[in-house]
Amino acid sequence: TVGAVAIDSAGNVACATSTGGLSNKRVGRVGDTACIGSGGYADNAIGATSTTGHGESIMKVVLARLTLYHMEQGKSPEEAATEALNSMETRVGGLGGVIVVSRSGDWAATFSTKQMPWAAVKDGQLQSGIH
Amino acid sequence: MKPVIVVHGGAGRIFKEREDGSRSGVTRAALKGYGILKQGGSALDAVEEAVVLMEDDPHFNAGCGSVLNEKGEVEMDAIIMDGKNLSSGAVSAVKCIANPIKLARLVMEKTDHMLLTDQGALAFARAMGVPEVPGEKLITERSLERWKKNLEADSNPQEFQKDLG
Repeated sequence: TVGAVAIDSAGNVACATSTGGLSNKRVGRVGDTACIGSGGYADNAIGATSTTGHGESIMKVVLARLTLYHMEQGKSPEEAATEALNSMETRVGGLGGVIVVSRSGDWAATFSTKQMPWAAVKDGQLQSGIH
Repeated sequence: MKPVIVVHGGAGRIFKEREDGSRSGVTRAALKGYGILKQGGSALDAVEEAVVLMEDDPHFNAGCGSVLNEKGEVEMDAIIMDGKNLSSGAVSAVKCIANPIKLARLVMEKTDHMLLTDQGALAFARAMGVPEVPGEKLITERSLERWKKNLEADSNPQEFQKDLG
């Protein structure tokens, strides 16, 4: 799975997520990516998220919208993503990752799996990671 | 507003020999998207182009390089969403399309629907003039090996992938 979130100079946010799904999956199995609120969500009033991980688990907690819900409660992108991933792990045992950008331009790349390649650019500064 | 972009290449386990390729792939995607934002482009264009770059990069499980379904085919899902007006478009179970994210954006912009699937999505792609590619062009050596390995009697792909995406 791959994904991107962004905020532009007009303050609009957007998200995009794309995947091949799970290896050897049943024909017709659709995971979280195509489901709005699970594979991604974007709302100028809050921010944008894109998710990756075990699709059925992500769908059960509606991970993308859940992350933004925590931001609506005042949490930072990092705290919100961590909270959402923790509840996914405790409720349904699934692991995954979330990238987030907030309406004020704060961002996070958070994951509960062993790794997730990520990269971010803000103020012309590139940051990236994998562990 | 100062523009920002963040991209990911999928949560899970990245084997050592693939770390460099994955890391340079997400870096190129972020810089591509940021270039669009710096020139006053929209967040929507930036996220679409960043994902297109990663769909075309065989290091990632999307587009070319996708994992294979039980029949050994590439079958993909994608979503795009605009925070300005909460509009969104998605496709699921599509085959023979190089960039499903582009098709998802067409669903958002050219239909009143949120999600088109399988044969319907393919018919829509044809109507929109989106070129089809032979399915084999999206299959990489690595995804084929992994598919075969998962077919072996003692493998358990569901268990192995319970935390992958």
